[in-house]
Amino acid sequence: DDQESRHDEL
Amino acid sequence: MNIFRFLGDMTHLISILILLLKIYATKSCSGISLKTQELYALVFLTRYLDLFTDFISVYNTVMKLVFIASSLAIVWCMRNHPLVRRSYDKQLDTFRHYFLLLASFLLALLLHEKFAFQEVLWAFSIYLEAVAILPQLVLLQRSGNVDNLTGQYVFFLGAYRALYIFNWIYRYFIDPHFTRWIACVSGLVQTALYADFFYYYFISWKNNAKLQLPA
Repeated sequence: DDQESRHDEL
Repeated sequence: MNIFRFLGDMTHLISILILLLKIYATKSCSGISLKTQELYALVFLTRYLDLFTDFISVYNTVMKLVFIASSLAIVWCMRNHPLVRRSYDKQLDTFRHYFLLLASFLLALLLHEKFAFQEVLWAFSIYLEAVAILPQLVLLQRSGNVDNLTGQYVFFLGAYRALYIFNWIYRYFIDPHFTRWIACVSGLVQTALYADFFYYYFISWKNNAKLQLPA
């Protein structure tokens, strides 16, 4: 779930 | 990371390098909107608040630092460098960009992924980035002839978010419950705002003529 909410894009 | 997003980030980086080249090589920022540059600096500062708290990858951190540093350097240069600031088209760069700030912030208060400080500012940066090019496009229309580097700068800037749209489509196919509606819809609006510029850019490229935007 944490992965989902993270903004991994610039 | 997928090829679309990587190409998008590189296109974005190229657009910034072209702008830095133009300002450094010609010591002039004629045709460049200071308001758009200030909005971009704000976009990066409000989007990358997690720079020190959430490590994604070396690439991610380095690119965030490059985007923040370059956008601040460009704003500083246009405001303070004696030669550059003199070439700023102050009388043409009159778009009321404070409205863009307010509208984006109000929308972020309404539409966000989570009602948390960092998330509201992230949504704010996404909405603001979508409309931040408006002062620049208005300035181009008013200043008539567009010099090559400025035209290339705006072209690559528009192309980067178009590549991100392919990235979101790709990520959706790979992982159906990947949904970034805020970024995706905003990215579509952002790219659509370049539509007429892309059209005139293509015409000028096809006819090998100077880029002219109708007033």
